[in-house]
Amino acid sequence: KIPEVTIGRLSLYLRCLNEMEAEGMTVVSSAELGRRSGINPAQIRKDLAYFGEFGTRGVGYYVSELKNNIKEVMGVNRPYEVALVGVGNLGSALLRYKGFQRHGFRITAAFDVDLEDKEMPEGCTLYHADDMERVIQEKGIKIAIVSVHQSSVQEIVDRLAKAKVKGILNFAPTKVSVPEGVTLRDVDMGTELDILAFYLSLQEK
Amino acid sequence: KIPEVTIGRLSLYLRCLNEMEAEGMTVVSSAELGRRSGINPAQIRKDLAYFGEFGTRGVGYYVSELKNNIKEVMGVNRPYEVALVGVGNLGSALLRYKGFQRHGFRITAAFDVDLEDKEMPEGCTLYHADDMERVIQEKGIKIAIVSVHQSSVQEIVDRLAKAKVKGILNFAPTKVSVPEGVTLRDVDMGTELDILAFYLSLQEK
Ligand SMILES: NC(=O)c1ccc[n+]([C@@H]2O[C@H](COP(=O)([O-])OP(=O)(O)OC[C@H]3O[C@@H](n4cnc5c(N)ncnc54)[C@H](O)[C@@H]3O)[C@@H](O)[C@H]2O)c1
Ligand SMILES: NC(=O)c1ccc[n+]([C@@H]2O[C@H](COP(=O)([O-])OP(=O)(O)OC[C@H]3O[C@@H](n4cnc5c(N)ncnc54)[C@H](O)[C@@H]3O)[C@@H](O)[C@H]2O)c1
Repeated sequence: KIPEVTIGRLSLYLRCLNEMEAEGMTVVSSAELGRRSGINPAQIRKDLAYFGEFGTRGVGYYVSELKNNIKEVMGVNRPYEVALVGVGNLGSALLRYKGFQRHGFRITAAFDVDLEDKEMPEGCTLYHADDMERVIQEKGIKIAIVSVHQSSVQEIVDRLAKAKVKGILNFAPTKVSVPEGVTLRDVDMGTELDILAFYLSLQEK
Repeated sequence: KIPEVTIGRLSLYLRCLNEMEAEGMTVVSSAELGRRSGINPAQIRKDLAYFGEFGTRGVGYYVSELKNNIKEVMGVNRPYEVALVGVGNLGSALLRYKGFQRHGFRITAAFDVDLEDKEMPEGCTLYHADDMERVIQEKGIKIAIVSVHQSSVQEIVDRLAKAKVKGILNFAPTKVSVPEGVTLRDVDMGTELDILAFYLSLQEK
């Protein structure tokens, strides 16, 4: 299995290549890609070598070609529909995040147990949580974002896995288990601040 | 320097120990802590060994004692005031996140260039971005969360560093540079979905 950290870096290279392409650059060295991404050029070459030979000796990498190669490798060369479960404070912010679309992900279905006063952006329909399995299977959705309270998250994740969802991004700060074949990513914002506090306290000691 | 990944795991152990203490558990083995956190018990013992001898042979760890030891090591045994810059879709959700307080962080100052229609939760005051440096220095704030558009993020981070902020959590999907002595953590939600799509596409190939 290729480490998730490597995939995270590929996503970062993709973002840099998109920016360079927008600036009209046609070739780039691993040193320049290193400057823009903050990753050591040797690590960049190692990451790319996992997937094949992409550079041209003496020239570097062709920006558009490398971008398309990475997209192919990452499986993001086609659009994905995404489900969002829990349209509260965080969920309604995520619905409006334009960054997902830049990566090729469109939230087309949102689910909640309370449908009052929830404004949906264009292209996204709000459903009751009871309809989650039916709608997800009809639309063939394989990726879901979960932003419900931690007391309901395991039940929601179990239902998503039964509805053949294969990738879940969880924001609830609690341990969640998923069956074989489902990838889970957790974002714990409290832990992010803990890490900042740790290095701060090191300086103060 | 102790790796950030290790500190992230300490934060996870802390969350598990808090849950166990709330359930009335007084002792715990590394195997049980491994089950609850999803981390291999040998890794747990290795992480804790960085900071000292915490277990008791034949008994395991005393839950409250280990919790306090880890809090001490992480520098989170005292409350921190945090600044939030950018009170838009994401920022206003973060203002209402109760998880930060559980870790000992209270957002007490929020900054924006547009002060219209922004409702502040109790204990947090909204200021204009022009007052950022003055307020941060008066309050002695050392940690800041930045949720402004990527076009303004570098300027904001430079100003925060000048105001002696030492830890910054950035949500804008772009490379940000910080001076020596400032710790930066990036959360890129687009990358999280890229990682899910990668493993999904592996299964489909
Ligand atoms: N607010 C933030 O910025 C933030 C930051 C980090 C993590 N989180 C985590 O994200 C989650 C959501 O936080 P929030 O602040 O948006 O909470 P919230 O209470 O504002 O929103 C939760 C939403 O989930 C819905 N819901 C509850 N049970 C459901 C179910 N069974 N099926 C579908 N929908 C259901 C509720 O109706 C509500 O709309 C929590 O676990 C929280 O810890 C929030
Ligand atoms: N919405 C999301 O859920 C989400 C998710 C991931 C990442 N992000 C990132 O977080 C950032 C904020 O996203 P958003 O959706 O909240 O955007 P938004 O436009 O809703 O909010 C941005 C806020 O920043 C304020 N602002 C602009 N310039 C400022 C300055 N110089 N000083 C202080 N405040 C300033 C604006 O007035 C506005 O209130 C963006 O970089 C976005 O890419 C957002």
